[in-house]
Amino acid sequence: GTRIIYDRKFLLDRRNSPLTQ
Amino acid sequence: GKRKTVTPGVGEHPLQYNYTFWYSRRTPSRPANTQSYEQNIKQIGTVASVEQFWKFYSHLVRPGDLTGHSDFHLFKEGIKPMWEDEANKNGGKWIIRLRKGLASRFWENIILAMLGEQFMVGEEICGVVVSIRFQEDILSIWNKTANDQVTTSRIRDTLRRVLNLPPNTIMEYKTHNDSLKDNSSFRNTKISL
Repeated sequence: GTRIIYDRKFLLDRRNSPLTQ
Repeated sequence: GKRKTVTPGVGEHPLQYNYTFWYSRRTPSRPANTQSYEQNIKQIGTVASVEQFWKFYSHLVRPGDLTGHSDFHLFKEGIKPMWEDEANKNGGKWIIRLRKGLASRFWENIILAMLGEQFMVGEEICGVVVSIRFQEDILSIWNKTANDQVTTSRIRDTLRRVLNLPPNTIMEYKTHNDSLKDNSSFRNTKISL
């Protein structure tokens, strides 16, 4: 199957997303 | 014991694998044999999405702020951070020794690379460890097949890139079998420049 790849910037941007508040 | 299955929440970004955080701390009075190692290592949480990872991670003490002889481990769910685990027994690890003050930043960077599937070595990655010691701190990444040189070289090269290591950084590889034989994680390693 396909692999779920995230780059560093994408992961860092999720750090402060509303879902993690 | 039985634990409930961890799954991504609504709207969250799933990870390729679930990962479990572990923490261990050595009591100086006790010998570092396998039994006391297993008794001293504690599972502290499992994450299935990017958002769950940040929520959990932001509540953890930064490794650079830990004192004494302690380790954080982040392993794929179902793999114990022990040499004897089925997924690890034919494996080994890359070791990077860090001078004091660098552990927190390098730990975060190696985690992000693993969670984001940056290593491109199929199912080979088992987990990462940051080991806080008195004189230096040590970062390790464990893989399943120690004698697969294509895999271990690719992991080494990816580490250099994602951690932005200076070209002269010494990297050492040690098979878990050798660790079992000399009962030591970081002694008698094979050096690779």
